[in-house]
Amino acid sequence: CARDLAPPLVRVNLDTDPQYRWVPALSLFDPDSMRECLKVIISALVPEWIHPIIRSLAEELERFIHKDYAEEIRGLSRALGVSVGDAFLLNLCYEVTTF
Amino acid sequence: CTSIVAQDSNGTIYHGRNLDFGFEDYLRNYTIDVEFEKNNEVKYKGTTFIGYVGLWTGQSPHKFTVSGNRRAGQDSWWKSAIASLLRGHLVSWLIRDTLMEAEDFESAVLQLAKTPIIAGVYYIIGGVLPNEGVVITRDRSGPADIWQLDSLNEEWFLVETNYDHWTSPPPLDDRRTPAIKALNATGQKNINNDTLYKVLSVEPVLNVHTIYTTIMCAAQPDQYLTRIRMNP
Repeated sequence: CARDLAPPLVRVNLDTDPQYRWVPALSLFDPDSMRECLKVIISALVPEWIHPIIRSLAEELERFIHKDYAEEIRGLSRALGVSVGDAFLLNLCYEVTTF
Repeated sequence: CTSIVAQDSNGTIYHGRNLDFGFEDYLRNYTIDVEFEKNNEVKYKGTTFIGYVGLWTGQSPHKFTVSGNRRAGQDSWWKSAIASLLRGHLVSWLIRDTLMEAEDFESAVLQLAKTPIIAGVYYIIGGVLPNEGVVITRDRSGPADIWQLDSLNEEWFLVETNYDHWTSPPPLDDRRTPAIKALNATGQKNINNDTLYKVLSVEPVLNVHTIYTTIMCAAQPDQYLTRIRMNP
């Protein structure tokens, strides 16, 4: 369809520190809009009482998830100016819909 | 979601998927194709949303392609989710791990079938050799079913939406039947990247919740194509 668009193509260098891998990609997007999007999705999908539990788990992400992904999520949270817990919740959102 | 793996008359495997989800007005703006590089080479490629580090769609060049579809209603609610999170992979991170680690189609199937994950899912995998196409129906602990291409018995495509393939989809969400009809109308000798995209554009396979369509062929990795779908 002529209306359909190609998405941006970004590169993630796996040889760099996981905390900074997504920074070049994130720079293509407006952080205010992204924070708004994150807020809308999390509030719609994740019950309020879960938030403090996930935020508490997020402080020790490396203990129970792959270290690289934990670091990537920490880097995303810093670049976006949101808590690690919220960045982690965003990454749980697709799985959330299966429950 | 709808994922299709199909084999043409020459044995080439094509893999296409529609990613359906809520929040389409937001997520269409945040869809990205990502090339993951290691040692200055593209190790694997995928499609995701900025801010989401996992992959639901990806390709390891000249090895295999993979997509994941939601499998609903297999688990209890949040308590089990949090408990299982402490001992299992997220579904979308396992796709990334597999794209990074698996050396071929067979080892990808094994890794995606056996690794514990926190939720049920369908993993759809395409390879580079004839009949290298499977749908793995996953429970959290392991495979519930593995469904393979069998071109010798005229099973030249597999269609997976969000329901176990051995059951009938609910009438109000039957994307499987229109997809099968479109594939049969196309025919095995005519299936290719373009015609598979057309199959994934038939309503209701393409629907208001479709955010993007990706077409992949592990044997032709440069043909990887994603299109953000405007509201049909």
